[in-house]
Amino acid sequence: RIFPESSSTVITVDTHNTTTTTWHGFTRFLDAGKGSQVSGMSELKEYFNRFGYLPIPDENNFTDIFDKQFESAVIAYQTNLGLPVTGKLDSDTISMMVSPRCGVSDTKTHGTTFQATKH
Amino acid sequence: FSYFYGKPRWGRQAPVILTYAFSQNNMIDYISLKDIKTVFKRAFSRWAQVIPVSFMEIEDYPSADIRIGFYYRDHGDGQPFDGVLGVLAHAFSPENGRFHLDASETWALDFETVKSRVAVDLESVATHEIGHILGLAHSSVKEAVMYPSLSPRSKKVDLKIDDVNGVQALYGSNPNFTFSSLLASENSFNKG
Repeated sequence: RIFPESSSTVITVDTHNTTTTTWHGFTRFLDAGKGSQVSGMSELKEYFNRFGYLPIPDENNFTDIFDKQFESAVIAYQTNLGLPVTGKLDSDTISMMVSPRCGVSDTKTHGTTFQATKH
Repeated sequence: FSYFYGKPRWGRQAPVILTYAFSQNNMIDYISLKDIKTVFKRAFSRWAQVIPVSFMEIEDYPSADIRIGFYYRDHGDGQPFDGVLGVLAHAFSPENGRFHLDASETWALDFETVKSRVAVDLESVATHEIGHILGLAHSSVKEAVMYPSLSPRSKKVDLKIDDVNGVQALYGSNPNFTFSSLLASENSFNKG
């Protein structure tokens, strides 16, 4: 809850339980890799879809299986965000995924001509 | 740095002057409008210092090139916000001009007075989204303003070489800009 004060603006927010924040639940997928199946992984795939790393499957629903296509998406995500490229949901990757971020897609906006230039 | 597909930019003849306005109906009330305007003015000026583009605030929201507002959840553009943290804001590529911030966040101008663990620096997010408005997509350079994530209670407002190179490839360089000032800033950052 936010308690704005009139002149000396001190804002206090009750954050004793931050598990309600968006994406915090993704931490349960830590260390998952290709071949694993974890309940709720489809939500993670929706996250990857939202930011341009994974297309919607033909059957319209994501599964909870960490398949080869998902591994490719994880690798693309790690490459794009300058993370160690492991293809697994390691701690660096999970930490990045639960971090707040901009809602603009990382890749969909670039079509087939995506080029990220590092300096 | 990277660009949106097709490398769109504001296509007017140089010098480009873009107007911006704040929504009257979609704002937050715990930070004064005056303070919000000051923060945005500073964020716009950072980009204006490196490219021959200037930004001017106007009152007429519908006619502004850049239209800024704070919105909750589904706000009609097909990109609903998601509550506390998660997605903080989004902006559209040139020449759309829509600039939306998630009203569910605890926006902060500084972290001395705002003690929340989920406070988000308004100026950092504003600076990042202006990059999108100008035509930059996300960067893979972690230190760059255009890197997609920002931790709560952190600040990233100074443009890095990656940001400057990207935006100058779209608009050219501001004749008054020198890389030495930027390098001095970056050296200071690295030593810190």
